[in-house]
Amino acid sequence: MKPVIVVHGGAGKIVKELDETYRLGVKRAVLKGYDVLRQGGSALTAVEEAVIVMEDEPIFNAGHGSVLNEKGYIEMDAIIMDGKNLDSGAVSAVRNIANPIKLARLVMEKTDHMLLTCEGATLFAKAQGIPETPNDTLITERSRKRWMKNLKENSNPIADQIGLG
Amino acid sequence: TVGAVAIDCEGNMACATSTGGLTNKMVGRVGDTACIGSGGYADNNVGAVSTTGHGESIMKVILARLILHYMEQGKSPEEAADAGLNYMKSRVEGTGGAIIVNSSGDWTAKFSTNQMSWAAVKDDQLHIGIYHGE
Repeated sequence: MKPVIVVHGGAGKIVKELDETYRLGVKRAVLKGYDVLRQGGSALTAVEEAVIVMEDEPIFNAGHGSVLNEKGYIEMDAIIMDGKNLDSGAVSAVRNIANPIKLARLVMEKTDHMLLTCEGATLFAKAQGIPETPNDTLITERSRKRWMKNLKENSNPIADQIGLG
Repeated sequence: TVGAVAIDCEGNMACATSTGGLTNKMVGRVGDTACIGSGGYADNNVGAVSTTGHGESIMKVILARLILHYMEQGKSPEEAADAGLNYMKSRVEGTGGAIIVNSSGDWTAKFSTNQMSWAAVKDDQLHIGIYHGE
C-alpha cells in the first residue's frame, strides 16, 4: 500500500496577506506526517505528528495560536482515532498544555475512556508527565486582538462566526 | 481547527483533529472536534475523515461519520464529502470542510466555506490549496 496523508488548517476566513503563511504551515505539517509514513511509521503517528506541527504554528487555531473564550483564556479540544480497531481518545476544554492531540492519544492508549474534559483532562495530563504551558504563552497577539475586537463590538460570537473552524 | 488523515503502508488509517474553538466562546463550550463521528472518524473498512467548520452544525449531522456512510454506499471520497457538506448546508445552514482518505488511497479536501487551507501527499507528489478550484 502506498501511503497517503492529507491535512487541513481550518475553514475559517483567511486574510489574503497571510495566504502564504497558511500554505507554508500545511506544507510543513503534511511533509512531517508523510516522512513518518515513508519510514514505515503508522498512520496514527503520522496524523499525530502532522497535527503537532500545526498546533505549534501560531497561525492556526489550535495549541499555540488558539482563540480565546469570553473570559480571555484558551480552552482546547482534540480527538484522535485508529481505524484498525476503532480505538479513539479525546480531550475537551483542556487548558495549559501545548499539544492537546498528544493528550488525546494518551487518553486512547492509557485509559479505558473515550473523552476526558476540563479539570479531569488537566489532572490526567499532569499524571502523564505532560508539562504545563502557561496560558499566556499560548496566546498570540492576533488572538488577543480578535478577542478584544469582539468584546468591544459586543457581538454574538456564534452568529458572527458561522462557518468558521 | 487543524486536522489530518492518513493511510500507511499496511493499509491502516487514522484521523486527528485539534482546535481552539470559536473566538469569545462561552466558557465550557465544546464543539464538534472532541466528539467522535463529528470532528473525525476512522475505520479501516471505509476511510478516515477530519472535519472543520461550524461545530454545532457539524455535531447535528455527525459530519465525519455521515461522509463515511455515503462512502459505504459506494460514493467516492469527493462525492461523499459533497453530499455530507450539502446535507449540512441544507438541513442546518452550516458550512465547513473535510479531508478524507479511503482504503484505496483516494483522497480529497472539500469545503463549503470560501476557503480552507489544506495539503496532501500521495506518490511523493505534494498538493496544496486554499481556494476553490486549487
